[in-house]
Amino acid sequence: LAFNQIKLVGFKSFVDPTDFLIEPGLTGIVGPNGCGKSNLLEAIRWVMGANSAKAMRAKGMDDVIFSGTKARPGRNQAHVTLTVDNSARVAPPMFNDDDVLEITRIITSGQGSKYKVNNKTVRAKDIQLLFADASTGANSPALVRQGQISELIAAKPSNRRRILEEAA
Amino acid sequence: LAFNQIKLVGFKSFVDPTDFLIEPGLTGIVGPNGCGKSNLLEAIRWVMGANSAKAMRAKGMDDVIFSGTKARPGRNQAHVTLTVDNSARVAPPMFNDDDVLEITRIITSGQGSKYKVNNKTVRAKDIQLLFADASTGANSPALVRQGQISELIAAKPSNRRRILEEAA
Amino acid sequence: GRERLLKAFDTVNGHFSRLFTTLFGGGEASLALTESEDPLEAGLEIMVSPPGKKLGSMSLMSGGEQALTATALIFAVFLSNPAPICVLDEVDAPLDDANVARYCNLLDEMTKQTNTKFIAITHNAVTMSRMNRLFGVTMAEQGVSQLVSMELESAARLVAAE
Amino acid sequence: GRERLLKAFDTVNGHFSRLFTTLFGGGEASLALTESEDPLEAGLEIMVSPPGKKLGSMSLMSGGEQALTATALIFAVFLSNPAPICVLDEVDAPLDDANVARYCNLLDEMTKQTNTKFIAITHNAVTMSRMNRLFGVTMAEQGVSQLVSMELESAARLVAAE
Ligand SMILES: Nc1ncnc2c1ncn2[C@@H]1O[C@H](COP(=O)(O)OP(=O)(O)OP(=O)(O)O)[C@@H](O)[C@H]1O
Ligand SMILES: Nc1ncnc2c1ncn2[C@@H]1O[C@H](COP(=O)(O)OP(=O)(O)OP(=O)(O)O)[C@@H](O)[C@H]1O
Ligand SMILES: [Mg+2]
Ligand SMILES: [Mg+2]
Repeated sequence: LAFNQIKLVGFKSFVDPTDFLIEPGLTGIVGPNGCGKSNLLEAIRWVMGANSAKAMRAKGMDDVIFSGTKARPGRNQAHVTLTVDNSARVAPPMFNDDDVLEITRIITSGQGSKYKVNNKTVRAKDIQLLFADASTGANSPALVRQGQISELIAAKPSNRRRILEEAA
Repeated sequence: LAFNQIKLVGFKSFVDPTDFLIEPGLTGIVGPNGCGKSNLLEAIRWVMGANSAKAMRAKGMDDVIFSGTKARPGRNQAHVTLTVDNSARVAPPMFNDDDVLEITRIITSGQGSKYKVNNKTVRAKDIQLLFADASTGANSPALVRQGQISELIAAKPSNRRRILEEAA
Repeated sequence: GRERLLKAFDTVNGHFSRLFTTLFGGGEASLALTESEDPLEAGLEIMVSPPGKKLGSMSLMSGGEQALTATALIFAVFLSNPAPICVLDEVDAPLDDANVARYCNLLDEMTKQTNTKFIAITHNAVTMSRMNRLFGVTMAEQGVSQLVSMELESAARLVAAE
Repeated sequence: GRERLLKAFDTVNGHFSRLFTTLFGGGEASLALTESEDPLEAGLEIMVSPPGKKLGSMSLMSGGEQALTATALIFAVFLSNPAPICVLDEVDAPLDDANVARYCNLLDEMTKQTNTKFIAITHNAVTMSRMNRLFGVTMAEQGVSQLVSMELESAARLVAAE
């Protein structure tokens, strides 16, 4: 699988539709404190099926929906679409007929999340399996949150050992 | 009280005698990772009577003694001397006859710490009172350790409240 | 004991609100004692509204915003009872350049308001340029630290050579 | 389960020792499983000896040295089972310029060894200069984020304007 693009609508501070092309090699993301850099990366983990609101710096999962500013009202829905290349045909059988997979997660205030792949509704579990098979997913150790390095340093040795289970 | 100078001998990576003049205004300390910047600041808290080895990033207080390198043997003693100006005569009565106070803490491997003020042996408690009266001390909130800002952010609200007690 | 804590709370809260607005170049914030009838068992909550953003708890802010807010709290406690010496170990690490500049402005301000001597450990070139003097710590011999006085101009060279 | 964990441990340990020496420009380190007969209950200890310094536990290192060591561990786990995408949020914050340069060298190395796409959030001018492309996130309208493609040269101007 190759990750090609992510689109955010109403996700945290990215209220207006935003397309982020994911290109090969090293891509840098810069900007002042609080401008939304970490939010952009959280959208990637979120669309892959992240189920811990706490790991999204949220009290409840509804907190990822744009909550408004002094000048704009909040939204009641957020969605993120990830476009992946499956020309290697490595996806689980139910998704393996297409070269391109568009994976969408939609959350509606008070109603939880729905998932779609190429417009077909699927279960959260199917999404998690799709990414697990591709050696990635919301809890991939390759997705290093801000402050996670400090957590690893401070972790009890038995908790630190868990990182090996992701490699196993 | 005004802090004028600190001298380190055998304290962590400062094995050779080092004098650090503390001047008015803003002093910056720079250098690569691991070169000893935080060690220098820990010496200030240590000579003021810090009694938590953990807050010194040590397992036991003996760990602040220079432990040797591949090229040099370790030491069995460390001492730090802080020179303070007392011309305002604000020190506790037992120390208040001098314009200048030299406060020394010496630790000997396996034998714990001794304290002296102008060469007269005193108790750790006397040192702590001296600095407490001057609105400072090893636990002064004005001495911000590396990572302490992150600890404050992550702290439970009831633990965070303790910072107020330093101001009270 | 309770009286003194409430009085300290008011003083610190006054400083904190003002320092937050200074460090953020706008917005507002305040402290709250919560969760218990007895202030000696209470928690210290921090309610913030950065410039243009809605009011929320500090836990919803970005990493750099949280660090700047916590720094405002530490300085608020300091100003309530200024110490003769203040040491700041890499406090500017998560801040962007605009916030580092405001942090340094605040340090300048505090050297005028108090007799405190400030020592800041930093890797940040902007902070280095705002100090009155610089000392470098080196390990020319591996594992052995040495302190060297540095020209302000040569800090840039040290950072480049690091 | 236990077999697989021990095998994973060996693979990760091999990568970790090599990556530590690369990132530190010398020295050596290794992982150890401790505290329990059963590896599924064991703790992961990290024994390190930075260049010229004695062997000790990671907890005795400086802030920047610990961050670099933890980064070596994360990359070691990554190399044992490369993911299609790797995201690093301000991993370089506590590093001095020499360590940032080595960290960027390692990122270059990994783009050659794997098909992984890397995304790094950073405030560090050295890291910015080593990226293949840069995107800026701005809040021209307060509280609303926008993504903009950036020329590599104008990153320096953005940092200055931050
Ligand atoms: N649901 C939401 N609706 C609107 N805005 C939100 C929402 N959740 C978070 N935000 C805003 O997003 C901002 C934080 O963004 P983010 O954490 O991405 O910043 P950052 O660019 O990573 O900053 P730093 O460099 O300090 O880490 C906060 O100011 C917060 O107000
Ligand atoms: N008792 C000791 N004897 C000898 N060396 C010691 C002792 N205790 C600590 N050290 C050394 O001091 C170094 C750490 O120094 P310090 O924490 O001051 O670094 P630093 O300059 O603050 O780095 P950073 O920028 O990464 O925070 C470690 O490499 C450690 O080996
Ligand atoms: Mg961030
Ligand atoms: Mg340090």
